[in-house]
Amino acid sequence: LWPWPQYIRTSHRRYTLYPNIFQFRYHAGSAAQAGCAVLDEAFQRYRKLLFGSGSWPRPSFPGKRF
Amino acid sequence: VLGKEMLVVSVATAECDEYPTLESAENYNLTINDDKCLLLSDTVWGALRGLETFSQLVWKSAEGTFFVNKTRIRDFPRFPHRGLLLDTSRHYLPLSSILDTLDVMAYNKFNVFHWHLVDDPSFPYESFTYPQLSRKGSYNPATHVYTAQDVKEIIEYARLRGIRVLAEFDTPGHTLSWGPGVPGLLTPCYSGSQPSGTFGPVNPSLNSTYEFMSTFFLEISAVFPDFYLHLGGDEVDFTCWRSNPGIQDFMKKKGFNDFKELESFYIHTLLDIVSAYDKGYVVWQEVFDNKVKVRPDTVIQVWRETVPVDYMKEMEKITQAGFRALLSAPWYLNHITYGPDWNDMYKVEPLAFDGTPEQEALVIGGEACMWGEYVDSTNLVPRLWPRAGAVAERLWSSNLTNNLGFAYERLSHFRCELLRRGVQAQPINVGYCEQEFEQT
Repeated sequence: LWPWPQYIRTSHRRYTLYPNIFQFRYHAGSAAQAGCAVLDEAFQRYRKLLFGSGSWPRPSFPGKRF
Repeated sequence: VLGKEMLVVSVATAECDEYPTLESAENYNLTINDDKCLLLSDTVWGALRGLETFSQLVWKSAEGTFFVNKTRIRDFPRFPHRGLLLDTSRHYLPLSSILDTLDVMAYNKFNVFHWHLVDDPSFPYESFTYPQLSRKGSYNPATHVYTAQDVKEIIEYARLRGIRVLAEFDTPGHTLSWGPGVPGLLTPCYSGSQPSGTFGPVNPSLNSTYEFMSTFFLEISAVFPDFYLHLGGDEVDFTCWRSNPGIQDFMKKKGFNDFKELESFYIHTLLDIVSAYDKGYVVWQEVFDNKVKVRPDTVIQVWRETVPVDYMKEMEKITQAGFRALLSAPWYLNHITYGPDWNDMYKVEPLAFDGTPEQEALVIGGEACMWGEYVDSTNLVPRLWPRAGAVAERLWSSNLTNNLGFAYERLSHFRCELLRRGVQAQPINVGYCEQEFEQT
């Protein structure tokens, strides 16, 4: 991370992100909701930065939902 | 392996249509564990900082799967003013260069774009009150100016990234480019009893000077929404004033014995004009060094490394006098040296002066400066990044985050991430990034 946060704790446990279904979402209790230009645009920007603008193959779940 | 389908963002106060200010809270908490993937912040500006951190936490495995590790972060900036100065007056920077720089500033959590708009030899700001200023400036008035639309776009682009725009119009010195557009504004220099045909600093003895400044800064105060304007005030050469008989008469009339008093009179009058528009101001340290009477909430920017005193001594003097200070002296990115000079910038400790805690609290942050004598859009990016990142971490992170080895590992990695994001950041040492061989 750059710049380094004031306080961080992390572990080896990891989670998979699937580009096709991952999304940024407003918490129901958030004062900012959809329509807030600053965050709506940031969500789009960071989605593109994270996964690029191309389309992604749909994750094939072999039967079970992981 | 569990999957995460969303990052939930919760903001306590919206402010979606506002502008960030010096007082804006930028703290955030990020929690990623089995139960949640949650970003909490007081304001949207803090949420922007948290989104950037989240984007850096996500990594891709060799086979192309995206992962994020279980993480808990509580974060906030050490200093509220974390700026980058770009000089668009020595070399014109196209709008796209400025917008791209704002993007990379956001990746580094910089939050102030100090736009050094006007200085010798050009006047690239297209004023609607005084269009002659840019038309007769040294740049091509059709292609190398910033129109009102350009300025508006830069301000909004910066706002959406939580970045303030601090505009600088430097007077009374450095005024080669004001002259042609505003006849009578500059002081005619004399050689003996005859005008020499050259001009010097703004003429402080004429009412027309203050009428012009009043009208011009009325426009600037409306165009730039930030509470602060930067009014320069550095490096005034008194030679021309000394040679002008009208100035000498004015000095006698005012009872001034020293040209510094005349400069102070001009700066003080200008600062009063800007204050009347409910604006605060930032000035270079000469205004303080020359004992100009300024408002108590003035911000003094320290840029001189050793003269009149070492910059840390200057920080001590300014805060001792009760003014807020901004540090730039050790962070002149336009100075390129042999070897990895980011180390020296990283090692700077802005509070390393003898002062009380109250004095330290008056240091509101600092700015990395990229002056434009030898820089334009063809070489700006590699010269700027990731070296400016060293200043960004110094101003955001805890003073305990200062291990160079740890920083080197992360800055090298961050440079690769910048490459992946399309930023031509230069290497900070020998070596390479996988991203350099990836198809973009």
